[in-house]
Amino acid sequence: RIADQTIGRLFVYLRVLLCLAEEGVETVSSEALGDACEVKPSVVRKDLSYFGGFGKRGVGYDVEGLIKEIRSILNLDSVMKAALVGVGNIGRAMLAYPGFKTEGFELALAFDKDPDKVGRKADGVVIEDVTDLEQRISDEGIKLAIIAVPVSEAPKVAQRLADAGIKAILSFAPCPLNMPEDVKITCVDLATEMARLVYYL
Amino acid sequence: RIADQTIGRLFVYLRVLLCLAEEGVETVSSEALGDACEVKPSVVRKDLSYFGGFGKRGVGYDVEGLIKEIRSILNLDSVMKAALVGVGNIGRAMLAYPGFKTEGFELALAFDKDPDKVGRKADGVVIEDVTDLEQRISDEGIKLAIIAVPVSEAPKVAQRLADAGIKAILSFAPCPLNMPEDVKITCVDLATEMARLVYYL
Ligand SMILES: NC(=O)c1ccc[n+]([C@@H]2O[C@H](COP(=O)([O-])OP(=O)(O)OC[C@H]3O[C@@H](n4cnc5c(N)ncnc54)[C@H](O)[C@@H]3O)[C@@H](O)[C@H]2O)c1
Ligand SMILES: NC(=O)c1ccc[n+]([C@@H]2O[C@H](COP(=O)([O-])OP(=O)(O)OC[C@H]3O[C@@H](n4cnc5c(N)ncnc54)[C@H](O)[C@@H]3O)[C@@H](O)[C@H]2O)c1
Repeated sequence: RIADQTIGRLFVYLRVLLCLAEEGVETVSSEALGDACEVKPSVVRKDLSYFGGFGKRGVGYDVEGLIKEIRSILNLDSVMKAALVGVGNIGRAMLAYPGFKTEGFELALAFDKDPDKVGRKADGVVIEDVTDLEQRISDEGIKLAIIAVPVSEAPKVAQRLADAGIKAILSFAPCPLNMPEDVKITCVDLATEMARLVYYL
Repeated sequence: RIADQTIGRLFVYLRVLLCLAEEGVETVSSEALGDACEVKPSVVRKDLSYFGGFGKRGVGYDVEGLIKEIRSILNLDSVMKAALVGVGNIGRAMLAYPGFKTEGFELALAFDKDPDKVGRKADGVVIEDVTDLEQRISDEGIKLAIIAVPVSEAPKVAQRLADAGIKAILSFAPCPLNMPEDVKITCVDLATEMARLVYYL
């Protein structure tokens, strides 16, 4: 097993490498990669040598090659289906975003409880009735879900997702969600992110 | 100066207390607050005693009183204006969200470069031309900005915001942004958050 801290750095390297590739950069030195990631170049070299020698002395690392290698180490080399619950402001923004597909994610299912939304299509995905959540998630074998419902609804929705076999949840609802041990959850709390930023002003 | 780790915990306590208040809970024990925040109750008591004795033995802490106190310690007891750059999927979702106002933030300005959007109103805010960014930010004395433009545009926009006197930036663009020392930046990288979640599946 690779140490969590190393894994954490690989995600940062991958993000920077994807940006470099978008700008057309073909090779990158451990110094340049280290600077952009705020990691010491010696740590970059150590991390990347762990997985095989990618770099050539004096030339640097091949950006595309490194992306492929890191994606495979991070289990990102195949498309992962996800279920979205709540097609409101945030839910619609995520369904409309083409970037998830290029990063290896497909929002395959979308649920809402508003009768005016159920049955409509949003960016190619049919909005389904949340009463069918358990059945549809098990039909499609989905393990990742996004919660974009109001705070008052989130605990109930999270419980149903866990019962339906979901193992990883990204939640935008700013409230603590008590999940079983085997369900990993990340809460993106935008207001708290802003509050943390302004505290240090 | 209060230690950063203590400050970090105060944000977590505040979030949980706000959820408890929303559910109508009036008092909370250090055990209950500790459980919800995944912090030892003894640490909760130590943190809260640092700022004055709020809790009464056997009764617990007054939720509303604690919220008020923590908000004032975290400089959140007055409304902070923010400028949004990019009124697309994410920008629109944030303008439409009433929760920022109750948390002490007002998206006072919104900029875009799309001529079809400039001049229109979105949730009560007029979308202004991004060419006026510097002038308008200094007119309104704004220090906080949100970047919701495409990745290719983000570095340039971030530079202009820093030049206009912005000191804190929340960015959704998944790319590193080189900011001067005195500009604090947080990047919410949704695809990487999802990738981190699924790695441990
Ligand atoms: N919009 C933002 O910028 C923003 C910022 C910070 C936090 N949030 C949080 O993100 C979450 C989503 O916010 P939003 O602005 O998209 O909200 P929204 O009200 O626009 O959308 C919520 C959607 O969820 C649906 N819904 C409600 N209960 C449901 C249930 N039980 N099952 C399925 N669908 C259900 C509603 O019909 C609606 O379509 C909220 O918890 C909010 O607090 C949003
Ligand atoms: N939508 C999502 O769920 C999502 C998920 C992950 C990351 N992101 C990132 O968030 C950012 C915003 O995404 P989005 O989906 O809202 O994009 P979008 O394309 O819907 O909106 C971008 C907006 O920015 C405007 N714009 C472009 N250049 C500008 C400039 N120089 N100044 C001012 N306005 C400018 C465009 O006219 C458009 O209105 C992007 O960087 C994207 O990669 C979005």
